[in-house]
Amino acid sequence: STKVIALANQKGGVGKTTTAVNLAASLAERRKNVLLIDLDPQANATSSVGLEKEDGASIYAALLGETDARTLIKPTATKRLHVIPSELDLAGCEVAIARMDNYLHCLKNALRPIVEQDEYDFILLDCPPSLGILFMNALYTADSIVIPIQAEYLALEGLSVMLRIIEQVRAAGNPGLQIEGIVLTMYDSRTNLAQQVAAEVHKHFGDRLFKTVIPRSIRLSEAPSHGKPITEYDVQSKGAEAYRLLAKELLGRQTGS
Amino acid sequence: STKVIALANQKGGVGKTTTAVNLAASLAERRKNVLLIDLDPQANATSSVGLEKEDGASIYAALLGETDARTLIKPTATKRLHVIPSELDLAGCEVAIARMDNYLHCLKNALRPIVEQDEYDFILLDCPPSLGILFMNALYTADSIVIPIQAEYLALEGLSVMLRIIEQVRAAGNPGLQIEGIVLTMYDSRTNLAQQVAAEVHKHFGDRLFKTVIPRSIRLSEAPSHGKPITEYDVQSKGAEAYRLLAKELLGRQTGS
Ligand SMILES: Nc1ncnc2c1ncn2[C@@H]1O[C@H](COP(=O)(O)OP(=O)(O)OP(=O)(O)O)[C@@H](O)[C@H]1O
Ligand SMILES: Nc1ncnc2c1ncn2[C@@H]1O[C@H](COP(=O)(O)OP(=O)(O)OP(=O)(O)O)[C@@H](O)[C@H]1O
Ligand SMILES: [Mg+2]
Ligand SMILES: [Mg+2]
Repeated sequence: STKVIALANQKGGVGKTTTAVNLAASLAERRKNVLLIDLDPQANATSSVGLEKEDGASIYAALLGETDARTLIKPTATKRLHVIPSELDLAGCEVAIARMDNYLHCLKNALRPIVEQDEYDFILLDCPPSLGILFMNALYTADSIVIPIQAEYLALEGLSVMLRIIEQVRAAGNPGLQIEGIVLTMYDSRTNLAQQVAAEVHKHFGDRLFKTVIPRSIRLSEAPSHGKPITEYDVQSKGAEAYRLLAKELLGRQTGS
Repeated sequence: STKVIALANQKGGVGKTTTAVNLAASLAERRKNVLLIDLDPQANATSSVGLEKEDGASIYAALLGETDARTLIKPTATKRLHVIPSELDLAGCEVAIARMDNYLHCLKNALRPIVEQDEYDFILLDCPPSLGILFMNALYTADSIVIPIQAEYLALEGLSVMLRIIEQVRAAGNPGLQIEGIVLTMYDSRTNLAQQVAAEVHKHFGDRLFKTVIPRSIRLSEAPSHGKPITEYDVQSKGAEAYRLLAKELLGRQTGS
């Protein structure tokens, strides 16, 4: 069966896209079939896998029920990694969707044909940094959520916001939504602040905190300019190693795996 | 007269809130009267100046025309710095506003009594990282926009998106919207990537790039946990120095100053 995982944190710049792209590539490396859907009008995930932004290529038309989402799937240079890209027009869909009756279920309806076809082991949703309609749609669709978090004070504040949202979504429409895990990104173990935040997150979340920590690494922030995941841009780097470990840990957490 | 400046960049985590709070505090230090409005449901600016999040305290009710925005203004521990705080409910207003006819002018209408009273030299709008309705309202209201940008590849990609949006807003409803300037944040001059991005931004934007660059400094990311701007948390720090210089450079750019 196909598991839908949202990469979500309304706090901006915490490594959602970097984690979505490199986790997807690392899962594909372990022979999983992965579909990455870019739900952010910034289309960072789209360019990070080397695809161009094209008008009409995003999930927008499928969200409005005007096209079958399966026709929007594109292959990438990474074997077993497919993508539904994004484009700037996706920003306009929030107003169009807000006026529909079932505006929180558009994405789930759009993805139903893909999920039922059961060709993918994982569908990863790269979410925009917001509490808007696309973000909420992703939480209504996902089976579980991976929350990337930077070890900084403002990011910690955001975590409590994220948890309240998840409770609301569980109560309102997606009772099965689980927290797959929280992953520390851009971690620099030399600073006190990072250590304090990591300790605080561990105290509150225990096992839900992935043991794998993603270190701050300039190679990770260079890879998107080459349109490649870190596992191809710099195969032996700390970043590639960390995301491979994260993929392994995530697979180990799947029940019955 | 009162100048309204939006701190905006749809890219997340680039230093919008850090710049809004510390620029506001530095302008207040130079005896300007400043109102900071937190338009982000995450309410990072609110906690960075030491205020609590309170239900019903945000601009939400004024956006729907249910209350006078002047009644929402709160003083802070910093002389001459006032704030309209944010709260999580603000996220809900996007759906409510989307269904109104003049949904892009709600903020301008809400702030009209404050702007006409002309008690503030500057109104700074801390924007959420998104292309949603609150963000667009800020661009329809602002006289000018300060764009904080991190010297990273994905942030550079976002800049071209930001410029297209500004063109659209100028054409659609706010012809006077100017770019006050672009400011490099979290700058680490030791990395090639940072130098390349800075050179690229300078090539395309010339004078619109502020000469003042904000260095990466752990003290800046610690200050919000103490609820104080950097100019009070660590008076002599690199971060405080940089934001004071930015305030001075911004004031120097005002016509007829
Ligand atoms: N481990 C890391 N080490 C160094 N840089 C990183 C790392 N992870 C991400 N970055 C860089 O930090 C910036 C923010 O990361 P990214 O864009 O993935 O975050 P995001 O949460 O998706 O942002 P947004 O909220 O805008 O969607 C990017 O420029 C990225 O290249
Ligand atoms: N110059 C700096 N040096 C070090 N850390 C910084 C600096 N500026 C900002 N930070 C930290 O980087 C993170 C992102 O900054 P900030 O929250 O101001 O960005 P933002 O653009 O407002 O984010 P969002 O898109 O979520 O609104 C925060 O944890 C902040 O404390
Ligand atoms: Mg992203
Ligand atoms: Mg912010």
